[in-house]
Amino acid sequence: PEAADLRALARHLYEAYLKYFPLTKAKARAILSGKTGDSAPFVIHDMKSLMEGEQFINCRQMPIQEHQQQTSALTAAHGVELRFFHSCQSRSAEAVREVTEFAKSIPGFVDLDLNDQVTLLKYGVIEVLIIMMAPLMNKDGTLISYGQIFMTREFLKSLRKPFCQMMEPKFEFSVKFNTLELDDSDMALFLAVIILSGDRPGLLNVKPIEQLQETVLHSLELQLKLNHPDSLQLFAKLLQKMTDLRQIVTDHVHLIQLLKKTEVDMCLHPLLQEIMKDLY
Amino acid sequence: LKEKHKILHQLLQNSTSPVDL
Repeated sequence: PEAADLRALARHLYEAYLKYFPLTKAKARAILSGKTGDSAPFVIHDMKSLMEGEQFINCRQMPIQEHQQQTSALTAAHGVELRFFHSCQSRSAEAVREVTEFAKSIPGFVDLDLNDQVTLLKYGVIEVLIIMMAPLMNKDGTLISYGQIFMTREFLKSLRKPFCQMMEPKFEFSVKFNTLELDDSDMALFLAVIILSGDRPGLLNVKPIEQLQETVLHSLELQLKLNHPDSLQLFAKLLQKMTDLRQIVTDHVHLIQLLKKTEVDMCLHPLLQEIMKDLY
Repeated sequence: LKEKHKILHQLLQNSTSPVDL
C-alpha cells in the first residue's frame, strides 16, 4: 500500500481509539505524574482506604443487572477480595464492549465471517485489555476506575491467595512494556494488530484476516519509524511482546479457573464466562 | 460458535450504543 494510505489508516484507528477508550495513555500519564492540577487520584493502600474508595469504584458501573445484584449482595463476611474482584469484572465487561467497538472500526473487520469476528474477539480481547493496563501502571501501582483511583502494588500483593497473584505478572509485563514509550497513536495500531491475529484456534477463513493484519502491520511499522526515529528495532521489539502476552493471558485464565473451583461465592460475569470458556 | 457466544455476538451485531452487560 501507498504510504499515504498507511498514514490514513493510522489516523483512522487513532480516532477510533480516542472515541472508544475513555482513559488514554496521555491522560493516565498526566494523572500518574501529578500534572492534572487539582484532581489527584484517591489512593488505596490498605483495607481502610479500600473501604473508603469503594464508592469511587462502584460509581460508574453499568446499570444494575442480575450480576451486580449478586455483587452487592455479597457481605463483608464473603471477603473484601471477592467484592473487589466483582467490581473489576464489571469494569472488564465494559472494557470488552469498548474493545468490540474499536475492533468494528478496523477497516474490513465487519466484513469478515461473523464466526471469525467472534473468534478474534474471544482470543484477542484479554490480550488487548492487558496491553491497555500498561499505561495505567507504574512500578508502584495502577490507576483503576477510569483514573479516579490509584491502587498500590503492595496492597494488591497483600491480598489473600490467589488474589494476590493476579496482578503481579501484569505489573512485571507493564513496567517492561512501558520502556518502549509508545503513545496512544502507536497503541491504536498495535491493538488492531493483536485483534487481527490469523492463528487463533478455530478460524474459518484465515486469509482475509492475514491480509488485513498485514496492512495494519505496514502502517504500524511506518508509524513507529516516523514517531520514534531514534528507537532502534522498536517494531521488532513490539512484535516480540505478543509472545509474552499470550503466556500472561494463559496464566490469567488458569487463575480464574482456579478461583471458580476454590471460591464458593465466586460468580463470573456472563460475558467474561463466554470469553474464557474453552479458551486455553 | 455464535450460539456459544451470545453476548459477544450481540455486541458485534449491535450499534455503538451501550448494550446491557
